[in-house]
Amino acid sequence: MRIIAIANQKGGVAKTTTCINLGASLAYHARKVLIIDMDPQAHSTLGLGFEPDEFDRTILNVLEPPRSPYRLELKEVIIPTRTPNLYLAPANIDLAGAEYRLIDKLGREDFLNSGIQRANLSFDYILIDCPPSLGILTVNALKACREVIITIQPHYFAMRGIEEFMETIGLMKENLKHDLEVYVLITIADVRTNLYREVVEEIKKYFGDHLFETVIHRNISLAEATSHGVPVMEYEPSSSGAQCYLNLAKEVIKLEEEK
Amino acid sequence: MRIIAIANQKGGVAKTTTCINLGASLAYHARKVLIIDMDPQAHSTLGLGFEPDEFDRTILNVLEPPRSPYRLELKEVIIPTRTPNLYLAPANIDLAGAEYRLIDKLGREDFLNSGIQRANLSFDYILIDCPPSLGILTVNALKACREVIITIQPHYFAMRGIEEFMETIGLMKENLKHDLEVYVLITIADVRTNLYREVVEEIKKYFGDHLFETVIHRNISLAEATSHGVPVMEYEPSSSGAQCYLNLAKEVIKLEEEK
Ligand SMILES: Nc1ncnc2c1ncn2[C@@H]1O[C@H](COP(=O)(O)OP(=O)(O)OP(=O)(O)O)[C@@H](O)[C@H]1O
Ligand SMILES: Nc1ncnc2c1ncn2[C@@H]1O[C@H](COP(=O)(O)OP(=O)(O)OP(=O)(O)O)[C@@H](O)[C@H]1O
Ligand SMILES: [Mg+2]
Ligand SMILES: [Mg+2]
Repeated sequence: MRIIAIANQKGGVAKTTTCINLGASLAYHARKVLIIDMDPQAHSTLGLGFEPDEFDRTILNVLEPPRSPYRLELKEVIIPTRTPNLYLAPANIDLAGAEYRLIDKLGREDFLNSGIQRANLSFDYILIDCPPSLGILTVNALKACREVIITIQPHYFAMRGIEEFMETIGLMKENLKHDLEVYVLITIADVRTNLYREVVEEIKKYFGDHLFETVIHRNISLAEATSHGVPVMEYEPSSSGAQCYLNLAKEVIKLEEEK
Repeated sequence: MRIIAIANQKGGVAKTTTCINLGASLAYHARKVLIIDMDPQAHSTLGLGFEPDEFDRTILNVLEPPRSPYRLELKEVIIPTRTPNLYLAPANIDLAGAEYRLIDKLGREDFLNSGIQRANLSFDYILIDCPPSLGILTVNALKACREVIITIQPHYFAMRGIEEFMETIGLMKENLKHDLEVYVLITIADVRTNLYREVVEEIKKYFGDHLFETVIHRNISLAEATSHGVPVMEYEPSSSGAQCYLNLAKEVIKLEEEK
């Protein structure tokens, strides 16, 4: 079972879009996939067609401390989506409270990890959608996962932010004492521009083999699909957005041989 | 003197791009403009061609409490930019410390406002670039300004985030006890898509007259200009990005008659 966090403290760099569409693409390739929505904005939950406020059981219940009356096991909050093989542990705005309530709890970075461990799940992949911050929710995701995909839009400031995020991940690896494989995915790319060529060169130099070959092109079908609450391959299977994520899934699956 | 905060807690919605290019467009229309960079990421500073880490005097010094040896007056940190009429109070990563150090200081939401008041400045416009959060830095900007422009990318989730942000602004108006004129600017717009039409209709209904007529189209020249550290009208004056921001400046200037 591969557990992959989709992270970047920067906002609007296609973390959610990647969670949903890489998840759906892996499901399309007959992998059993769970998406865990760790963002109080609940965009993965919304983008899969659900209304977050209608849930009274969400991932927050799994993060509750052991003695809390609201605590639930992960299996009690997982729901199927309209896509075969694709499941969701939803979020809603109540998750925002976790940032404050967990802050002084012993073992607070480990609640998601221990929830996943106890659950003894049978998924091939767990993808964790992170909020745009380095708070306790992202820390829980980084502790619970074995691989992290950093999504990055190839614009000028992207590299500056990444170096800082990498430092944090480095610190976490030391503190969390577990190995973490870091990958980088270029997203929302205007591949025919000079800016793209300049920035990608710099990203390649910095990340080498950790950079996915697949680049996700900017394609409005991806935004439109999310607004309709479906993965892009169900909304417009022939779009470049669908093709890009299906190719990414193939590349991710190839790595299975080494895991 | 009009003091305008450019704000939205969501990341990557063209706050910085708007600060720089609306600022340059107003300067182009013979207005004397100061941009205050309130983001520890210092993207306005970078986008105007400066290296944030080379500054030892930044807006942070203005936010220092009165007895601090590091405290400076706003006039001591303002620098000219390469664009005539356009000035900058720069930021750098040290500003990140402010979120923690100010947290328990008396009058902590008022340091920027009182810094501006004391400075007795002669600008026509002060534009304040905010970080993607609702922390003490954004609160200082909202307290210091009289108008706020919320930038919004016309994608599905944009409206959901905005309602929450508006609630917060409403609460602030009550707590801060000053009037705040709220405007909305649609940015990074793919104007020929169905998604655009659907979302804009919803934005219009919600905001009415507070929505600027000018819509900023998605245009790679805007991203390229920033990577070269210049406003877009210096990088590619005939681009749609330049045209859009020049039109926005005209619309903003028209409001001068009512101020
Ligand atoms: N390849 C793409 N082409 C066009 N639009 C895209 C693409 N990827 C994402 N988007 C759009 O860009 C916006 C931001 O994407 P998304 O919400 O996935 O980013 P995020 O990193 O999860 O943001 P947040 O930090 O707020 O969680 C969304 O409106 C999404 O539909
Ligand atoms: N109209 C536009 N067309 C194309 N690209 C744009 C446009 N406006 C902004 N961008 C690009 O989108 C990215 C995000 O813009 P920007 O940095 O201004 O957003 P922001 O809201 O200030 O982000 P943050 O929350 O990180 O401060 C940048 O790479 C910028 O160059
Ligand atoms: Mg997201
Ligand atoms: Mg910015």
